[in-house]
Amino acid sequence: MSVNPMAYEAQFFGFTPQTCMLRIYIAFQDYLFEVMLVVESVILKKLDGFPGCKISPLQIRKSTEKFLLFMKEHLDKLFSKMEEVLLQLVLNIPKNVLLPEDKVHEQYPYSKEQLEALQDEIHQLQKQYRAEASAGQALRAELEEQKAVQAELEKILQWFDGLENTCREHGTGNFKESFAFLTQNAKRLQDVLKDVEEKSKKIK
Amino acid sequence: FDELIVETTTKRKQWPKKILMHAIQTMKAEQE
Amino acid sequence: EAAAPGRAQMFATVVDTFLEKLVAAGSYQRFANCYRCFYKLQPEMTRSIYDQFISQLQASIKEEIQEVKNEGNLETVFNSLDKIVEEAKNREEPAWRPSGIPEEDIRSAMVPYLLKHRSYLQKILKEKEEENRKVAESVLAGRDRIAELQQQIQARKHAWQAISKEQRELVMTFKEP
Repeated sequence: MSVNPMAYEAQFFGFTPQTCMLRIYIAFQDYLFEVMLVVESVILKKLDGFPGCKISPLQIRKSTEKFLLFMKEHLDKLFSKMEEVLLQLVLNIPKNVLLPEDKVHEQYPYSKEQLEALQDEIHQLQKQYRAEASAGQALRAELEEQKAVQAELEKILQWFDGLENTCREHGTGNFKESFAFLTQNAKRLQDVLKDVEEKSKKIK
Repeated sequence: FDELIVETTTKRKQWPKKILMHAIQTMKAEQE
Repeated sequence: EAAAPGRAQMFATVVDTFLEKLVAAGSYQRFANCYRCFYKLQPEMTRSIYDQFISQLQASIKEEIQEVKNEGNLETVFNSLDKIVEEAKNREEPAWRPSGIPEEDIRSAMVPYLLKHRSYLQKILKEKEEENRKVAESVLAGRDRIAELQQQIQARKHAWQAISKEQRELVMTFKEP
């Protein structure tokens, strides 16, 4: 006969129902024995008060054993009935009942594969997050770099501005135009010079 | 046998919480 | 319909019934019959010894039951089990039971926290992606800005180079051929 360890009940009660019943049975049995011994000792003591009486202690012992045997048989019969009822109706957890600490199995009946898939997904997310985080760092690093580069480039542009302002301060509004004007004048001067030279040659 | 059953079922009742505490600590540490 | 008796009450009823039947089995007749010789000698004494026997036995058994109830806190435990059973009354099929393989059984206990962890990771990943998207936009804008500045500088540089070229040509024209 396979023993039903009633493990789920033990998980709930903190003891196995059978052990609980065994303990009660042994206690009852001990009490019955004890109280029978008391009965016998009381009767023997009472008999001491009748010295002429022919009842021997052995007779009383036999009577005790007879009554004890009878009571023990009934105790066993009644107790096994009681045990059966208690194990079935009181100290048991019906098949359809789930203990509170196990509720999670009802809500998340995950197979091994499902759990592994979930864990893979988490690892994937962690990897993605790390990638995003380092990408973010790289982007911010470039932003910093851009600030420095932009500052340098703006400095150069300011330098050009400074150059042109200098020209402007010295009468040459737009340097390019004034340079063109200068070039024109220079050319005209050259022409005049050439002209003067030719005339002076003629005069000689 | 009886002690074994009580010991085993006590673990079944208590240890998931203990294990979870560690798992949650790990996750929290990772989140931090 | 009267509510089914709770476990605590059922326990008490069953024990009381057991005790009644045990006492009924061990009747005075039976007792006097076994101690016939003493009964003949002292019938009243026999009766009083029997009565004490029964009350002592009942008291011991009740005391033991009370002790077991106290030790196991059975009253409270029975009531809470009644509640748990009551909550499951609409379920027909057998409920989950430990598989005997701890690694398997711990799995489901982990799942809710893993799911929470997953949604946390999804949330911060989304935030990080959004944040990076914004930073990437500024980086692109910065790159455009730099390109623009470089173009401006190129333009200015070429303009000055053009002037200095004309300048050189001009100077050339003044040099003796």
